[in-house]
Amino acid sequence: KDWALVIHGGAGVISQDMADSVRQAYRADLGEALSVGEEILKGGGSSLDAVEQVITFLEDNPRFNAGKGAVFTHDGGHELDAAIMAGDSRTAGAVTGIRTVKNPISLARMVMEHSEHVMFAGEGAERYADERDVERVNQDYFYTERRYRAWRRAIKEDEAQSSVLGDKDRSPAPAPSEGGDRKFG
Amino acid sequence: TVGCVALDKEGKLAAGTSTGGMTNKKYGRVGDVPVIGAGTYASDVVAVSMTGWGERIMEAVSGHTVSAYMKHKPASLEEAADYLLREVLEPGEAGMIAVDRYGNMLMDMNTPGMFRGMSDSEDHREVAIWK
Repeated sequence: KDWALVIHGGAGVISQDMADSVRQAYRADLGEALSVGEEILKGGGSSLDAVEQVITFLEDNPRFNAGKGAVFTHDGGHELDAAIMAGDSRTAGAVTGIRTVKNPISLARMVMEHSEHVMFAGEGAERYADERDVERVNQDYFYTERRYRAWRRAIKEDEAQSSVLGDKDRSPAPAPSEGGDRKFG
Repeated sequence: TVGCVALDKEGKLAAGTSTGGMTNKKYGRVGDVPVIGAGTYASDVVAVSMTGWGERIMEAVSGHTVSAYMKHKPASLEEAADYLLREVLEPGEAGMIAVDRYGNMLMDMNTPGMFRGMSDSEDHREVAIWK
């Protein structure tokens, strides 16, 4: 086999009663993501380029929880993570807590190829992006109505739960030494 | 979360993952995606990208577990994925994609669904959502 390519757009409980039009749209987007990678690999391009370009395509697609279409944090913002790794050289690059980079996978690759580190986090990752030629956006770019509504629902569930449980029941379960079974570590 | 693994004509493997994280996540919570060896990993044997419950995927050091299981058992990609998804992780926790150095492709999950697709130079091409 000359080349091979596999992609995912997230796993979990995906509603089976999704409208046909939405189902078709997801399938079409996944097919288009495959085409991006096929073109690179067929043409003798590298697996790293295929991975970066396919993920860039998926980050730009608001249907998926990455880049545009990212979910909301508790505070109502967006914090993105990405990582890339080359198997032959066993080199890797990762960024976490990114807030203003349009395609985090590209910054992760820059960390791998142009820095002496593997991972940059939060403010440091943003400062590293300042030094690189990488496209920047503001937080509104990541907004989608669907994720906003999901966030509002999650906040309401949190509030409902804390009002029912009250603070006393939200303390962590007793440590194993006190007979609890919750893992600490 | 989105991910991609690839084997190129020079036989080189690469893995990548990108995510917006978890809805309503708090105060700097970091998931499995940027943790090399957990949500994203590539060796000379296999490239892996994970998706699902980040805390469980990290605790299982999932990507590296698949690679090490293949190398040291030794085992096939399918056997290593089965070990990770059905012996180490609990039902409902994760999905994974992987490709090994021979071009064997894998899309597997212990969740009800995963948006996924695969393609190779022998015209195997597939897109799927549910099991």
